[in-house]
Amino acid sequence: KKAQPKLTNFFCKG
Amino acid sequence: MFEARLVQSSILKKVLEAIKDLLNEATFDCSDSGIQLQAMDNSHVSLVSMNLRSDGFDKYRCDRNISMGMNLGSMTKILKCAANEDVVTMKAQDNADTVTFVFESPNQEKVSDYEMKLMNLDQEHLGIPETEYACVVRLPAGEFARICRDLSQFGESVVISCTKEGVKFSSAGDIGSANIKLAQTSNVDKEELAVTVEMQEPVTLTFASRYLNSFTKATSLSNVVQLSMSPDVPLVVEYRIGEIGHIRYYLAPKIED
Repeated sequence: KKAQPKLTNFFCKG
Repeated sequence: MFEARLVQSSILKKVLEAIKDLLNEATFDCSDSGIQLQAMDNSHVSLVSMNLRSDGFDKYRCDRNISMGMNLGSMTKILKCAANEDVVTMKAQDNADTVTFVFESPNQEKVSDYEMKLMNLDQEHLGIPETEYACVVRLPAGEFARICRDLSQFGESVVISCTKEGVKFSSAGDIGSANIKLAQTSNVDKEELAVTVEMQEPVTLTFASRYLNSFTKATSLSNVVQLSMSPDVPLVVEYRIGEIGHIRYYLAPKIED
């Protein structure tokens, strides 16, 4: 099964 | 005072078509360099980044930077009132709470104006690092849309693997599995029919089909789509918007659980 991470795991806020 | 005039209202209509499935609302950040939009979908798995340069408009005035929170459903309804050949003008007073859309028919016999309330949206801006991508694929936008649609029937994920020979799209699920291989085209007469791969290193990544299909709503904007990939970083799907700008979609890859 593949998990779907969020973009905020790759790009930082701000 | 902000005022932006576009002879081809169809561009703005297609831009709304390209983002309204992913986003319910978004902030249009207007400055003297143009209009920028950056917003994540509700799941925070994908992001839309759009840029319309001021020099692409027939008339563009932005005395002070203005951020307009738009309900994209409402904006779509208003833009549906414009004919493709109408001239569209967006205008807003500084720190206004409404924006006005004016549609003029080519012969100026019909002029419509629609005023829409603006929303106060909290801006969560993401920093997107400049990236040297391992693989950059350019292919006909219609072809990419067809591939995403066909493969989404097989499974909820699409595996995109890119080598110097070309790019392969795969999906598997209950009914079976599917593979679509596109070879690099050698010499095509028309640029927009070419499949080109610029590869630093081979890449294989897995993405959710439903987001890819949402991105292909931008297909009417450009003949060509560009996919940029690197191991374990979000995919970038880019459509140019004529000579005025671009829409870039970012999608986080799926990872082994």
